Amino acid sequence: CRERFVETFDRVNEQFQQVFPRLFRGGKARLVLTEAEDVLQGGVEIVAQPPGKKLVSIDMMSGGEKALTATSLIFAMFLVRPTPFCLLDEVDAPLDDANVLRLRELVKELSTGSQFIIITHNHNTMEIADRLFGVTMEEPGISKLVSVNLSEAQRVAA
Amino acid sequence: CRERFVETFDRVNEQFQQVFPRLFRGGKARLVLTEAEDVLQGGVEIVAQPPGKKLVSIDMMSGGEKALTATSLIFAMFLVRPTPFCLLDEVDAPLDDANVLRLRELVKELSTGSQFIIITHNHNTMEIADRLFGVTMEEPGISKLVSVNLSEAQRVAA
Amino acid sequence: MRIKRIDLSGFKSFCDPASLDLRQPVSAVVGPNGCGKSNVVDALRWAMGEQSARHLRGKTMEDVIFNGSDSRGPSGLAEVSVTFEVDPHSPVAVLDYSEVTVTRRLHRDGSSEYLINKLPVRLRDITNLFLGTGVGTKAYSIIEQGRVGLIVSAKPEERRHFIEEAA
Amino acid sequence: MRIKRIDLSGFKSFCDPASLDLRQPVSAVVGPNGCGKSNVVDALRWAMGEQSARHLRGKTMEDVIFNGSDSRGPSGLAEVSVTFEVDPHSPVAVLDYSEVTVTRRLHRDGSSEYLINKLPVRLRDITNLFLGTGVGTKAYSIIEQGRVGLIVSAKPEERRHFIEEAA
Ligand SMILES: Nc1ncnc2c1ncn2[C@@H]1O[C@H](COP(=O)(O)OP(=O)(O)OP(=O)(O)O)[C@@H](O)[C@H]1O
Ligand SMILES: Nc1ncnc2c1ncn2[C@@H]1O[C@H](COP(=O)(O)OP(=O)(O)OP(=O)(O)O)[C@@H](O)[C@H]1O
Ligand SMILES: [Mg+2]
Ligand SMILES: [Mg+2]
Repeated sequence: CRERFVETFDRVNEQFQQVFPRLFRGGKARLVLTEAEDVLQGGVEIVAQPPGKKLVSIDMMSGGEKALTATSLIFAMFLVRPTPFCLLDEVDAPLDDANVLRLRELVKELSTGSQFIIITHNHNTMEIADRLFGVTMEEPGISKLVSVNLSEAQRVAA
Repeated sequence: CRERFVETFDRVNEQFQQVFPRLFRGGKARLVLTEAEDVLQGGVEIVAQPPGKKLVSIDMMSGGEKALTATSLIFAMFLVRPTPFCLLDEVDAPLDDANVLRLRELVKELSTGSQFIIITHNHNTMEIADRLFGVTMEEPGISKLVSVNLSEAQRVAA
Repeated sequence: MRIKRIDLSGFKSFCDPASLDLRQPVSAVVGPNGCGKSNVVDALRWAMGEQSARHLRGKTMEDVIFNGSDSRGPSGLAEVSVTFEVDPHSPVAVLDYSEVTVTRRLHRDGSSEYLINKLPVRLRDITNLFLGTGVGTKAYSIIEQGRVGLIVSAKPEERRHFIEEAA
Repeated sequence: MRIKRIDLSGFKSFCDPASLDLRQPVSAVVGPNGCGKSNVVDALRWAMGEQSARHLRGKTMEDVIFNGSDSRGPSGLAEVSVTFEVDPHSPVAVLDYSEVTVTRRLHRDGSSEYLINKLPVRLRDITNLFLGTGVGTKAYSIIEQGRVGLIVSAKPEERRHFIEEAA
């Protein structure tokens, strides 16, 4: 079990070091195992450095930077051990448009291997969907599902 | 002290019952003092009912509904005891466009009495600003402040 | 085990039967605040065996049954079915089929049912089905609303658990 | 006491002096992720007397001093000045002036200074200045990023404290 964990940790760390600069367009990040007698009792630290900035502790990062770092880690795990589907509920809410565009590029790429289901209010994110579902409450309190096209979605979701 | 609290509570409750249906375009909500020997030891419950829905506990509300309910309470307190300024850091992030429009109407109205400073990525919210400041990091890691007009802001912030 | 379809009826705000066909690589779910988007996520996690009512934003498990609106009375039953595509990595038990449908029901009286391909099973059979596929209700494959930042601000030990999921 | 201006220098990512003129009713601050918008909020709360480094997203108070970038070395001093408009509701101590400027400085060696209209004062003078105006660093007039939902999901007692701020 210990070997498996360390082997998985190393592979996730390797992927994380690739995905982070992809989403941040530069910078670097890595995972570090905290000191512990037994790795299965220890923890995992994240060391991240957005482009042009000094190494900072995760706590000093901005709301958007934290969301992007977390997404990098999720996708790194995805690349090491893909699950058949991935469901993201408004992970783009704290992101600015430039970061949304980079996130959606990566999702599009990962979707060749796994299925993605994305809940969003962001018009840019909707554009990568192969199929869009609108949830409406024309009758107050009662949810209905309808299939929508992109321009309908941008109106409904707005 | 106790009288003052109860008197303030009653006035905040009154305003909350007006602001909530304004932001939700219907529905009703109120504040309830929990049972306690002494009101200054008790708590305050929020009972809210979005339009067309049954009374639900706050926990069952959606992300956007919670943010809108919280904003209603903040504004209710504002109306009872206005502070000279109010600073909102991305409170519009979980909201859909229709709710953003209602929020910005209310902010515009309240701004006749108090000063508002709003941090946002949302293009609709920016439109109510009398003055826009762009924060840029042209030199990576170094923040600079520039005055921008609306179309610049929508490009920079995006 | 990709998801082919999710069918809901009487689950949270989905009083009437509703169905999501998810066979394409990227699907987006959109709609105004409070319309029921995150309820679909709860439906998926519930059908896959989630046992914590709090984790489904309710106080008791009965809170997942449609509790009425201005125009409708409460439902007596919540039912969610999720149909998965069987592939070579699927659990041995279902390799003979091309697809597998997991169904969960909860009646107002508190009795619940679990079914796989319309055959009644126990909860244990459902959780076993998902073990090892990385698709459990706790894994990194479902990121709930507002929780994306938690991975970064969690304690180092919790992050270790998160990585262990992928081991 | 509306805010007329905020001046920052050496505070967090604001290495060079920067100034925000806030005399209009509604001001918006915009910019990409990580550019320094929320740092302006931290600067305001710090100048008004905030004592918790954690509440300013740092580990120690020294974390508010610019700690360098690829192109610059760390600063030796963080300084924030906030200029308020004096109105009839302002505290008695400042009613003779038309405006009041509160300044806070922190040097790398840990020594800090507080000033009101360029005269050195103690922290207590600054917190007294804001008492009663509803503008304290804890009141409902500053809603930090990600915390808007907290009021709703807080415990009932915490909500009582929140309402007491307005009493
Ligand atoms: N058992 C139930 N019966 C009826 N309605 C319910 C039930 N449980 C939850 N709801 C309703 O579902 C709504 C929340 O839905 P949901 O969280 O899916 O919204 P959402 O589309 O994700 O919105 P947002 O964009 O704000 O996140 C609430 O308004 C709540 O009243
Ligand atoms: N002492 C410091 N010296 C230099 N940079 C710092 C310091 N403290 C914080 N920072 C930097 O400030 C950045 C965060 O800024 P801030 O939180 O204001 O961003 P933001 O504009 O609010 O972004 P978002 O839109 O994502 O919320 C971080 O990248 C961090 O590295
Ligand atoms: Mg939601
Ligand atoms: Mg911010």
